[in-house]
Amino acid sequence: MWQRLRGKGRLTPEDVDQALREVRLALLEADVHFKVVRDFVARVRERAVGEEVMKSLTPAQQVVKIVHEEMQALMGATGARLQMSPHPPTVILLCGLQGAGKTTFAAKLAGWLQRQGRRPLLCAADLQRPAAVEQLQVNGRQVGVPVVAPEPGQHPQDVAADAVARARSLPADVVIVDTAGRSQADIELMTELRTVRDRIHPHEVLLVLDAMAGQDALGVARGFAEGVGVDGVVLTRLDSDARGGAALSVRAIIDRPIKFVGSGERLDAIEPFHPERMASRILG
Amino acid sequence: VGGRRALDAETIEELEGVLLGADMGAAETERLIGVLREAAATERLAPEEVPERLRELVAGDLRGAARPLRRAASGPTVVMMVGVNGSGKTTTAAKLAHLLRSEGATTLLAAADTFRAAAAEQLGVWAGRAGVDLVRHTAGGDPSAVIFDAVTAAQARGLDSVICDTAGRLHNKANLMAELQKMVRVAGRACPGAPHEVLLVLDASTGQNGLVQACVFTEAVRVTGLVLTKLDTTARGGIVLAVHRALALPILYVGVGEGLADLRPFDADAFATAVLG
Ligand SMILES: Nc1nc2c(ncn2[C@@H]2O[C@H](COP(=O)(O)OP(=O)(O)OP(=O)(O)O)[C@@H](O)[C@H]2O)c(=O)[nH]1
Ligand SMILES: Nc1nc2c(ncn2[C@@H]2O[C@H](COP(=O)(O)OP(=O)(O)OP(=O)(O)O)[C@@H](O)[C@H]2O)c(=O)[nH]1
Ligand SMILES: [Mg+2]
Ligand SMILES: [Mg+2]
Repeated sequence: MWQRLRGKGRLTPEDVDQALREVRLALLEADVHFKVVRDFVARVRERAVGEEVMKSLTPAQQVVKIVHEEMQALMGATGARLQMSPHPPTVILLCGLQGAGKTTFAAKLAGWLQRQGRRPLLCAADLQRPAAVEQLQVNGRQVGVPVVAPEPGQHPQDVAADAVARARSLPADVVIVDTAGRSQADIELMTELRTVRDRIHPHEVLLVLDAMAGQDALGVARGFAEGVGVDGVVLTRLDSDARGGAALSVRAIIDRPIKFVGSGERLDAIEPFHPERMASRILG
Repeated sequence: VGGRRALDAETIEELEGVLLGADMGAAETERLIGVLREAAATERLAPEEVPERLRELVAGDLRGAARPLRRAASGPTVVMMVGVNGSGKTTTAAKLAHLLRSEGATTLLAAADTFRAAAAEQLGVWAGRAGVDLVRHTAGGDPSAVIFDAVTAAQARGLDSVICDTAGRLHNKANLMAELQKMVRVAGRACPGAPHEVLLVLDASTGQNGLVQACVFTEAVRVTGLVLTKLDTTARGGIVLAVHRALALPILYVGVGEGLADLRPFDADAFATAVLG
């Protein structure tokens, strides 16, 4: 679409509308939430119509420039800035839907922090999924990070509290707590998540989200933000060919930074979030 | 022009929201709204009749999709669960084993995910709960070998079926798709006609990439049907319409929870009502 526009000199209002129709389709195809698309296109139209034509750009280039600028603004800053506590341990609580990639990410983050010279400790607080504890233990061994596992009779908040206590004596300066997958609409499980949070006072609550998620991602992000509070987002399975529009929806609805991405199944496939790369990926 | 008021701009915008928000996609949304507009004009639909007509359209599109699990003409029915990471294959394999057992069929589970941490252990817990045997090898082994052993075991024991779990894999990873192709071939070698079912397990919250997944998996390993999981969450599963339209894939089951009994046969009417919220 940009190729066709680039050849033009002056853009008519019809040209702007046609370009915006194509932007809208591209964003919907990329799984950006339809309400976010509506707002985005309206903002771009407003700027395209109202803006002074710059001498150095053709009007077509100007629309392209506006779209990219608005995307960048929405995407936020480069990721990977974790709030480290001045009084260790820093406590990081992971949450998200079933199958989003939390357990794998917990180990990836631990490995990443270890490579940065920190002393992480993993906590297997998913007591519901069969062999979830084992999964984290195997992953923990693979990255060389110890895992605090549940004792008989414990609830998730007890295991988490144990891990924080254990960190002080190890010593470990970061505790990463894995939790069971849950729907933001599950009242009982969201209450459980809040109980875990209130017991360990995390410095960071990270929402782990699948990059292949569709429109539902907006409601999920809002639900977790309202239900437990979200400080940052992790986008997994970015090694897929999904466009990842859910990233834009989440940014628009909860205005929290995307801190990391999961880029593969191996435990070293973790990277800081790059907003410009994500923006181009979504725009296709 | 009285009855032609059924689809005013406000109604269209509202319908777009419902359809797009359910992951139907822009093309399918446009098509359905076009059909509704036509119906409203020619049949003078009252505004209050529009939601039911839309529900009917969606249900109608999917009514042919439901079908029961195939049964092999002789020997065990071999079922393989395939799909991208985290979609619900392992849990669905267990649910299916439980369902078959509750229908009086004999079955066993095959832990052919030899890659992911504690995958066999996870299926092992489920096998125990479902009261079925599990065939597994040590972690890191050849997944095709597990398939071969499980199918031959099912044959030797005269079981009705064998349900093979496989590792999650992204369809854009050629080596992983090649591995899956090999597993399918090996199943066929162990038992002619196998696998009788290759079920693509699709997470209902998947966006437009779900269509790409379905196309690539079907191209690679001749998917015979779909299972749509996590419909008990806020995920609507609307992507299944585009998948069914593009590939005419049957939809056998829907997953509606994390428990052993949380698997239901696909029902077009129930789905249409739910997907339109
Ligand atoms: N390709 C790819 N696969 C990933 C990535 N992150 C996680 N996975 C895979 O996704 C699947 C699910 O990951 P888990 O870590 O078990 O997800 P979870 O959120 O802990 O799942 P529940 O505990 O059941 O809610 C596994 O097969 C992982 O290997 C990623 O970045 N890329
Ligand atoms: N709410 C809900 N959760 C489900 C459903 N099916 C599976 N899950 C959950 O989704 C998560 C992932 O399920 P798995 O069965 O491990 O998925 P998988 O496809 O085998 O994952 P990989 O082998 O890692 O690719 C688990 O927490 C399951 O309990 C469902 O129908 N509803
Ligand atoms: Mg987990
Ligand atoms: Mg599995």
